[in-house]
Amino acid sequence: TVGAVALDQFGNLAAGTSTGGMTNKRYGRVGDVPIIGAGTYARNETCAVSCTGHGEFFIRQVVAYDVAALMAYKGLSLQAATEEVVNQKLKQIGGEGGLIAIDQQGNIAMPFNSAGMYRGYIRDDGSWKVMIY
Amino acid sequence: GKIALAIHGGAGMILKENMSPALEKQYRDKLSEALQAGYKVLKAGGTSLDAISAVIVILEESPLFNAGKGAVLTNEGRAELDAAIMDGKTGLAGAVAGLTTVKNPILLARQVMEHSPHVMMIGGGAEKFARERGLEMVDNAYFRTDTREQQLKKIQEKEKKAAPDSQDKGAAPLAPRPDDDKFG
Repeated sequence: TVGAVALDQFGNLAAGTSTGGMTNKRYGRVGDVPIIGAGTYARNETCAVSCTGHGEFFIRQVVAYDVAALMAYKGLSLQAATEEVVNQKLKQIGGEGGLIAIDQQGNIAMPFNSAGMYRGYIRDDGSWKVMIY
Repeated sequence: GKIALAIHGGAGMILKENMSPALEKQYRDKLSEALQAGYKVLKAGGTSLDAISAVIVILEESPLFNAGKGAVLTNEGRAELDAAIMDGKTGLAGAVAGLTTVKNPILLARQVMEHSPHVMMIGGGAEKFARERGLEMVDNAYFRTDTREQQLKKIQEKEKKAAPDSQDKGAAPLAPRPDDDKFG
């Protein structure tokens, strides 16, 4: 799975995700990626999110929207909301994976609870980093 | 205002001994290329939708990642692709699933969002829409790599060992298996 989230100079957020799904899948199985609110979500008022992991758990937990809802209704920061969803709520139900998220202030969060993750970010000043865990 | 971009290349088991320095460099270079391409769009005053599309097309066309070329394979040995995109400003979204011949699924998701009244299209109908919108279509073989074929073979051999009788019946048991093997 690959994904990206961005904030442009107009203050607009966007999120995108693309995947081949799960190896050896049958019966037309679909994971979280094409389910808006589960694997991909974006609203200027809160954040843009792109997820990757064991799709079934992300769908049942509505992970991408859950991050935005915690920001909208509980007033959590991007960091706190993504941390709560990935390392508390998702973990409690055995959901493996992570996400990348960005808000309208340009804050970036990338929590994950699985053994491997490929991530990268680039900030307004051009400072950037690529991380392989 | 400020611009910013974050990308990911998936989550999964990374077994250190499996990642040679040369392969790790390939991953780092490709992730950096995608990052810089997206940043270039934003720096030039482009939209966040254009930036993430640029990033994801590059990663879809790299065999290193599980999307587009180099995607994992289904039980029947085919690539079957999904993608989604969402515009934070309008709340519009586009999603596609079960694609087997669209070279860049993220571009079809965007066509669904911007040129249809729908949010989600799947399978043959989505591919018909892709042809109507003039997107590049490829044979399913374009997506398949030796690495992924080996991975599938390995998992199916493991599966055969774990539940030999289900193979006799020609269909795998749907109930979760004690070894919580998620593949299949």
